[in-house]
Amino acid sequence: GPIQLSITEFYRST
Amino acid sequence: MLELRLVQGNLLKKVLEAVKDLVTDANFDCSSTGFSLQAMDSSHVALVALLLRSEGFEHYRCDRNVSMGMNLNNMAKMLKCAGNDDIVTIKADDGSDTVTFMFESPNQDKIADFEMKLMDIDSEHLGIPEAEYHAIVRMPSSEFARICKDLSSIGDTVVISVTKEGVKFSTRGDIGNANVVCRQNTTVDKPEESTTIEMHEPVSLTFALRYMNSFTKATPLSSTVTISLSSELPVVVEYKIAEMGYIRFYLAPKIED
Repeated sequence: GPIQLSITEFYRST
Repeated sequence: MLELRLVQGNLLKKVLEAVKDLVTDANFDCSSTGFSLQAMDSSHVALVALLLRSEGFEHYRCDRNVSMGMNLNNMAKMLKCAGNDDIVTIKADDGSDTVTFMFESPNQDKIADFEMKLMDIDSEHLGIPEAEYHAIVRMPSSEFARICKDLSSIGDTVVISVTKEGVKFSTRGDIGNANVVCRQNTTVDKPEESTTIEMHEPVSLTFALRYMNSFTKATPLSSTVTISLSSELPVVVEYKIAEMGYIRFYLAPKIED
């Protein structure tokens, strides 16, 4: 099935 | 010293019900802007961002920026003790390891104090840049909740596709498949019952229904929901909180292997 991406792959730590 | 008095105390009760299943512990940040929270679920797939603007409080005193770590289940337990019409005041002294929730009945004949222990939470704060979305769907929040619930009885994932025809929610599972298409509909009398689709480019993305269903716990906060989609970005599911701010859920997509 499709792979679940992580939210941290899109937004950077501040 | 921090003292935030919210006449519509039940808003806070609803906010907790909306986030407590997604996030266990979170830091509530208090500044001159407002009372806010940003937290990820334990598997870092979804993120919730809450803002209750200071102007929305009847009284808002926050002498310096404070971050208060709270267990959301415990906070929800305490807020459940407030009456639906109660005025809720959040109070904390500088450097204190507790926060107090004060509940006042509308005619002031009952006043309750609930003191909760704070906790140290080492949480990662993410920067979410402003984005141009390919499609923005605004629809009744109850309709969106119904679709997520219905589809999750068939499959585990939902494909959300926006085209000129409308927005399509699709799933497939062992017993079969299902498609729900909602077309733009602005002819209804009440704006909160309309569906509007702003599309710059067609977009199609796959998401886990488990998370979508969790987001719909925010339905009591707003009659409408806004779903913003871009092919390379997490979806944003936003519930506006009247006169106060918003609760936004960000969910990373699933991609084909």
